[in-house]
Amino acid sequence: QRSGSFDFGAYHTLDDINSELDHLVSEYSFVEKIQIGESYEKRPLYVLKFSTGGSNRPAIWLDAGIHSREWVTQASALWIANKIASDYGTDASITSLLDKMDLFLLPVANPDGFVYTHTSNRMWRKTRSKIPGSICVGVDPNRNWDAGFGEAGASGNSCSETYHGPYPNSEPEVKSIVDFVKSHGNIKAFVSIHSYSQLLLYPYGYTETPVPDQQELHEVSAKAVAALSSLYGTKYKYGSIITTIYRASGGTIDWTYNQGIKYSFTFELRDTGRYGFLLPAKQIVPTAEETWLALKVIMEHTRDNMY
Amino acid sequence: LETFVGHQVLRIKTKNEEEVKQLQLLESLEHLELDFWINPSATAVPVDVRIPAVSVQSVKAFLESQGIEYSILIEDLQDVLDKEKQDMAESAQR
Repeated sequence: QRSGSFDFGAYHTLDDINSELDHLVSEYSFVEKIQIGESYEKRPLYVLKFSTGGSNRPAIWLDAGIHSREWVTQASALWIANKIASDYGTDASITSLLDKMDLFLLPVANPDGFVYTHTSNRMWRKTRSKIPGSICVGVDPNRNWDAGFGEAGASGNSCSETYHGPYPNSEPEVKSIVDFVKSHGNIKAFVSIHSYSQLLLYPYGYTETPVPDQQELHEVSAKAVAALSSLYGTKYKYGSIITTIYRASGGTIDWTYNQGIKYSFTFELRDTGRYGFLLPAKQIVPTAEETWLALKVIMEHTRDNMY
Repeated sequence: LETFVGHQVLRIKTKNEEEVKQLQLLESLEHLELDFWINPSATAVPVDVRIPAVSVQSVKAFLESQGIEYSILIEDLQDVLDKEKQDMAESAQR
């Protein structure tokens, strides 16, 4: 029996999260769970597909938890999944969005790392792949994409937290998303969710050359951040990765942008207080609520500015 | 299970490029086993770093000798983790 009593204001294990994905699928006919691949340790990579019909509609992609210790991101993704599902048919904006587009949500992009944070090392960030000839484990999955791969802004040291891996897409978690994005071919917006420095970022991270759509992305970011801040006053900065935080090569959204996905963004969710990656569970729902307002701006802009 | 007893997380605020470079030097010292939660980049962005118990004194001494401003973000990481674990257990119970 499904209880429907999942606590979105608490942190959960991977098994609990996967059960909740099944629950959402059982509750809402337009929500489907699909497996896009598996992790290094053979855990399934589950994506929720929100689709009200049509074939290969233009789509929006959201993912969370590619850095496993950023627990508020996986938790927020679940709240967001529930929000999308429950608002369809009642909220005009979401209804209109899902009547035109599909939405894909990957709540746990790095399941091996996530399980490891629950069982062995709460501070684990990378994947769990073994590196031949190294005593260290794991690759930074946000340095493993084929966009400036291996350049400055990532480490070649396999023991580093920002190790880029032996070659682009070496991590099955990354390769699975790459294959999915390529085979879908009609993804119009891609948002990757991280924590915790309160930023909304757009490409590039590996080069100082501004993206051709810089002005539009900057304007959308300003609007999204204004919406986010309107709820609890959380202060966000926004801009390109390299100008706003630091040079980072091989990053997710640099690759998606270069694939032609204009609306490529990455969030760094809140740290109201002095918690870092250990944001108290009572802040999950407020974090998700404010992030949702910004996401809506990005999604509505994508819907209204189809290219 | 890896524990983090005595690990501290410091927030470091740099005033100029020279201080950023000093932190980048610190970042390269592998024996300290520092975990940069936010890496040193520009003076506008604070640097957060988790420091194992054995390295806390040396890192603080280094920062103080260089006149680099810092504050303690997390006094003892394990205390926070224990609280998180307790919250999860209570939530699961509910």
